[in-house]
Amino acid sequence: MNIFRLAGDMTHLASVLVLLLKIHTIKSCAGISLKTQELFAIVFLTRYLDLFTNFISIYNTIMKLIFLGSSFSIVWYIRRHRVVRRSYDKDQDTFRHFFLMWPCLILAIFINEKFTLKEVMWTFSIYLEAIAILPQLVMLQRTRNIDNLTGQYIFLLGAYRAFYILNWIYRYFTEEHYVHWITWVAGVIQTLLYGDFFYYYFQSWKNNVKLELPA
Amino acid sequence: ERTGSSKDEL
Repeated sequence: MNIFRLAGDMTHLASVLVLLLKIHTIKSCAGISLKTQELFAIVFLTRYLDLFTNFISIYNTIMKLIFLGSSFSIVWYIRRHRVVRRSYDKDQDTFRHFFLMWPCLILAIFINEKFTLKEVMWTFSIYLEAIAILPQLVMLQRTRNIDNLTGQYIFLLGAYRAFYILNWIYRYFTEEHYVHWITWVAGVIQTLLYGDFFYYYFQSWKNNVKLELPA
Repeated sequence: ERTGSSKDEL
């Protein structure tokens, strides 16, 4: 575990906590894409199939359980919670998200490190995570007005990806047999998707004005 | 530690 990996995990954890905080205390999920949250739940479900068979560390197991639990409870809140679900902007969140899963599945069947069910599902989760943020970004572009917590949530998610790239660079130079093209390419694409958002986030921060995306 | 596996990442 290096400092970049830890920073990546912590910003990822913080992003989830910020979102849960918003939903749980303000009882609102305004501006949050249910489609993206459903994709994240599928990402964690398919990636952590080895949760009980492949033990790495207490830290890993606890973090996996947190990400699984939080992603499914966020989906539950938006779909089922009596108050929260009323704040969901259904009309702004029209991305046909399940169509994103097919290309990821086909790609995972053909491009993987080992052709086994667990490995293909793991690879599928890597591909799907790379594009899972798209419905959320489309929704941001539509609503344009972004509240502070939603802005921080997406910023923290992007920061998590950026730290993971630094972690891979660090591991490449410090560990043997550490070449993972699949995760690297998918991870870089995923991080690039946040580029535009980062630009406007830093602009608003620098000029001390409310974050608003251009039409 | 020289493990070289991306499976220990989240």
